[in-house]
Amino acid sequence: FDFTLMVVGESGLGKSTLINSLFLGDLYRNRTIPDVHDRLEKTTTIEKKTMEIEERGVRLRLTIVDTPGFGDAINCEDSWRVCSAYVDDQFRQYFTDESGLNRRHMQDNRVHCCLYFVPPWAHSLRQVDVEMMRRLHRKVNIVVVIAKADSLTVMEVKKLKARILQDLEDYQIQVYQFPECDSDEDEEFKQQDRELKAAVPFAVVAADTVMEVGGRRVRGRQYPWGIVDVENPRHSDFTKLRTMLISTHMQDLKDVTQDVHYENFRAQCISQ
Amino acid sequence: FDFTLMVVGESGLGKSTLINSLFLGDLYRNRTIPDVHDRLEKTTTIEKKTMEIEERGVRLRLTIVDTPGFGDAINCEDSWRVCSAYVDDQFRQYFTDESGLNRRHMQDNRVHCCLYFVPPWAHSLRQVDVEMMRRLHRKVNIVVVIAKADSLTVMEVKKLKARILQDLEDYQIQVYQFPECDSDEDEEFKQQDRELKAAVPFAVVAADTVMEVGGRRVRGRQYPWGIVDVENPRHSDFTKLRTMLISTHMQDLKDVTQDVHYENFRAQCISQ
Ligand SMILES: Nc1nc2c(ncn2[C@@H]2O[C@H](COP(=O)(O)OP(=O)(O)O)[C@@H](O)[C@H]2O)c(=O)[nH]1
Ligand SMILES: Nc1nc2c(ncn2[C@@H]2O[C@H](COP(=O)(O)OP(=O)(O)O)[C@@H](O)[C@H]2O)c(=O)[nH]1
Repeated sequence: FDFTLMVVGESGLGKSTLINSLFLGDLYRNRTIPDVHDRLEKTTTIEKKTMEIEERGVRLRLTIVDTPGFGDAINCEDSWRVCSAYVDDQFRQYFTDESGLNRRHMQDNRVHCCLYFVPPWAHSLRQVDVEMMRRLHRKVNIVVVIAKADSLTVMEVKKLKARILQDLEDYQIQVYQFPECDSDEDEEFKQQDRELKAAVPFAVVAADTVMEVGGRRVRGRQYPWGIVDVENPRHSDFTKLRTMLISTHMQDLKDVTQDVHYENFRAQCISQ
Repeated sequence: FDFTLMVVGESGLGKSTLINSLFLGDLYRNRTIPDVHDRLEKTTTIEKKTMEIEERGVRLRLTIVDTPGFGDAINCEDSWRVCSAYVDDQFRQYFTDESGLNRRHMQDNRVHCCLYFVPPWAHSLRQVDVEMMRRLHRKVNIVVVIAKADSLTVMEVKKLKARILQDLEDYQIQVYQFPECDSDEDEEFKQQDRELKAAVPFAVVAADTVMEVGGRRVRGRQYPWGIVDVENPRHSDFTKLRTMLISTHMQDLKDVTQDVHYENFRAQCISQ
């Protein structure tokens, strides 16, 4: 079972910390942070990391595609070209494999979800965000998250979520839509589904340190004025994002990638 | 007594909130936040606001110069040109007045201090910061502050301060240097002076709401995990910045502007 997640957003937004928190590994252990000059010279390159994880008894080959440096360079034109090209390349690869002999052992490296990080300091979507999403929304499932939400008060989170939803509508950006919940599901599942939909875009906090709070071990950030507990639903939407990505909607993300985005790609290829 | 403070930094960094917190007024009451399109079309323009304040019995004409939009546009070339031109224009004006007849009632609109806001999400100084400071450091007293420091843990603040100081040295940027403390000052003053120097660049938090904490009214930010008290020295360097700007170093900022930056300008004018 393959699943590929692409993370897009400026460096320093907590992308790797969130991935580590979500999948409880430490993919980025040997990261070195390049200095200002290196970062600018390095045109946006894609970094790919794969790991085997086991989630609810299912063995999963998880691939994280990171686009370091997006938004750092003075000119962002490269960033969106590189991301969009990566998604297309995976489709092309899959298309070739599908038409080949060995269909039974195909690897699925297509990008099933794009986590798009909006900075907490943004007033709403910025021009670079709109440009980037426009180039990706017809090819990949975009899930927008507000990064480092611990720097926002409850009211500020509400206002930023509302402004982002408004901008997505105004600029007609098609992000991933949660499927309707089956009517035969029990009430508890329906309630969880409603809460998930009401929380979009998720305002997340991530942390790479574990500490003791009231006798329990929590992943959190320690400030002089209090401890932010990443998994506390009153502090952040982290658990909602994790539930959605890993358990309730992973299959649907794969289905939409196959039935919608990949089929669109195939149709374009065949008609050319 | 005139004092002009220029604030430079991307929008959304908390510049106006800090100015209101520092000078306890509400200069920015009627601010409207332009939408993405307006912000980009508006090339960087300077917004100037003047107010009369009384601080420790001294009447002060305080001017705040805000450079909205720095760093928001895709191309930052304009931003640094506009800031540097503004500083020069004030020198030129003063130079003309000084050579005129009415020297006794001259207004001093020269920029005495430039508060330079570094985002808390930055790894250190970015290319835009280096470029901007290079164009300003020979003309104005630059005081660097780390904005929205409540999104950084104690360790992260320490690391960011160290990296910024290192970058200022590597890129040979001349920020405002605190004068040596007179040897005949009492020990308490010397201690305060040492603490001030050790805290640079100041990591500040600002807030536009006042709330009740333990029976006291505090300017702060309320989070589900605790309340950040702007004036609590364990929470931020806000009070250090305020003490420095308004009481202990305001005169020295004016002196350095007059004796160093303005004299350099005059020398250039005369020799041309
Ligand atoms: N305030 C805050 N800081 C965070 C959060 N997540 C990560 N950080 C910090 O932000 C910095 C950059 O994080 P990193 O994951 O390397 O960002 P990336 O460049 O986007 O991968 C590190 O110092 C993290 O500790 C968060 O949710 N809130
Ligand atoms: N986390 C945090 N937010 C702040 C701080 N100061 C201001 N803000 C918030 O940041 C947003 C933008 O602030 P504003 O002062 O308008 O920024 P400006 O565009 O730089 O003038 C507002 O929602 C403020 O409440 C701070 O110190 N910490």
